[in-house]
Amino acid sequence: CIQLPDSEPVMLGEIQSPQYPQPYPPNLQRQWDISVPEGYQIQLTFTHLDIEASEGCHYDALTVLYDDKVLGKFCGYENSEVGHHPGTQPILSPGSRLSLIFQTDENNPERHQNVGFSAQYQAIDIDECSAPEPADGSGPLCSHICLNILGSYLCACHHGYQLRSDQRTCVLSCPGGIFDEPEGHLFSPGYPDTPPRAVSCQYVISVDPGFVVNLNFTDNFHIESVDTEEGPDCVYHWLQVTIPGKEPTKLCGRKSPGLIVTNSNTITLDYHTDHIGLSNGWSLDYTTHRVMCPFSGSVANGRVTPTLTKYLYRDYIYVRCDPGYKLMMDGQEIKSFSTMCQSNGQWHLPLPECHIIDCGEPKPLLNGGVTFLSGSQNQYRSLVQYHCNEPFYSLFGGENVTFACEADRKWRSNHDIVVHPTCLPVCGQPTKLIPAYQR
Amino acid sequence: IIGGSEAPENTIPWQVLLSIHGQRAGGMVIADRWIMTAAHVLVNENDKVPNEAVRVYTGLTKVDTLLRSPVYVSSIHVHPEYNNPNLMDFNNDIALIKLQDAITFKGSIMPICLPAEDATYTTGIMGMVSGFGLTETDNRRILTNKLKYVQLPVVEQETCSDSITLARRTRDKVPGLSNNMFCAGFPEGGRDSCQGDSGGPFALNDGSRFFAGGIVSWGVDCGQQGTYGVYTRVSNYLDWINKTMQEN
Repeated sequence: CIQLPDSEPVMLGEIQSPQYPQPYPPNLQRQWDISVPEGYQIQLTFTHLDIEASEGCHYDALTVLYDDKVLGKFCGYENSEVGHHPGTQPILSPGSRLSLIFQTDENNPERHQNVGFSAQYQAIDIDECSAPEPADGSGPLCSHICLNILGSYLCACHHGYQLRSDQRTCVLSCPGGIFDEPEGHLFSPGYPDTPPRAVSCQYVISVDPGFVVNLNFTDNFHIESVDTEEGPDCVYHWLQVTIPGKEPTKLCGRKSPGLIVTNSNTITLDYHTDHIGLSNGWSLDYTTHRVMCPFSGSVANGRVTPTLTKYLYRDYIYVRCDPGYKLMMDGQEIKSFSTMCQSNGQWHLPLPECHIIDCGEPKPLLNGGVTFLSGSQNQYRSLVQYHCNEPFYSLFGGENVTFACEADRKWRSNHDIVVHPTCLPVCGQPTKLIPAYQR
Repeated sequence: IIGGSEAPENTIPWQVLLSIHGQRAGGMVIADRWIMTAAHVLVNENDKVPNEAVRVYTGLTKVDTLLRSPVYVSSIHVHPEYNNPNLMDFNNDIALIKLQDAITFKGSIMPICLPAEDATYTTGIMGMVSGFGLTETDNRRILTNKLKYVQLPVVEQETCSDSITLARRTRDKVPGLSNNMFCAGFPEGGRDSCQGDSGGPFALNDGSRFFAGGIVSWGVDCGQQGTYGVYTRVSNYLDWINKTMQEN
């Protein structure tokens, strides 16, 4: 990308001598300074030039300069015997600037009325990439690939290399960086080809919390080590594995570490080699899996769904109580319960308990009473029987109506009704009849 | 009650004693908040007596013990077609009293049933009339403080009508008989209801239960030969009774 200047740059234009195409006046000293954006050069083409001809353009002349360098000094006309006419060949400035100075003396020849000049110019992109290598020994413009673009150029690197901060030279790139996909492949620079020296690469595997990473090194593992009595010592070359909360581990030698279970979602691998020695490098595949939450298995008088062999991060479980039982948590009844396995391997809520439901005291019966037939404390499946104060009242709906504490916490009769029983008065049946034995 | 007997306790548990401005009347319990009686005991010259003037006693057979426990009246509902300013027309002589508090029934207090819609009053069928009204000893009318009862047969309507016609020959201002009334009594006299029994029950028995066949209403003298007691025919008022109780 090129940052554009504030105003539209002049990319082409026309310059004419004063009064052109009329003869130019005497005693002129006129200068034009042309500039185009950096990265461009100016191509100047004369469409007409008719300036008093003189030897060495001594009297009248048009001088074309790039900075202080004279690119041409012109006078005369086409095919004039004296003077220096530019012809139709364009003049190319080395850079983005060009100056034209038109000078005339006090006299003009009377025979020939010179009309001056007319020229057009345009900006021409400089192909920086084709420029010769500077002689100062700084090397080529781009160490690998040069890409010419309008007004500038870009350097690029071959595969496996990366552009340095100077934007022109390339170095072998580390295949490191941050790896956040659930699985991936990591390898040392150049692996399995001949490795570079003095490598310092960092690989960070960072997946979402709730996932843990397993590293599985391939068998082709070689990191230069110094053999000691205690085994290989990773003095100059190493691959350091850093797991948060644990001491970093340096790996080297020729034996592959194989599978490393990290139990972490973030692993940092630092690969270091120096200028001496040779390590062929290493590669590994990493995989991730969800963390597991512990599970007690069951809730008394309740049911846990779904039933899985193990419960992993983001798994939900639901607890429902058996009919006649209610969900209780922290001494409070809750309508429903679900809990999720969190990224830290813990359930976000502890399992609730199922307590037997209570229908409450059966409603008292006016002019009657209620008797518990079974159960107690008004709990689920307790049975009660209502009765009226006989012989003065009788139960509406018949005798022996029992009510059970049902799962919906209502006392329901054996006819599945919730209607509260009523004692209806008995009429016209005195407890004592007038004796009528006398005849 | 003329010619009757004292009622043992708990034998007529629906019996109610009303005391209105010092006058005794009868009534009967028909529900835990409702007393049925005669309209004429609650109307004084076309004016309904105030609730406060009506004392209701239930449950016992001796007046001196009854008086300790009146129950309070919530409202009085006289049959809308009762119109008897001069005590000459006892047609529709029926009224209901609503109590403020419900009665709890027991051996001494029990409602009497209402008649079935198709209840018949067969001539000669015996009914039981009860009350704390005047009684008679040694041919003298006396007040009694004990509940008395007497068994009386239902009299054929025409026989009763004839007796009233006959009475009009010797008496002035004898009320008329309507189909909302029936008569009960013995032609030879000697057993009858009397003053103070008005509003009380004429209880019929359908074999298992007593029901309120009639309400003591009026009569020419008490217990005299050739006269009968006249009772409001309750079965004619079932719709009004039910409607009044439901609406109130």
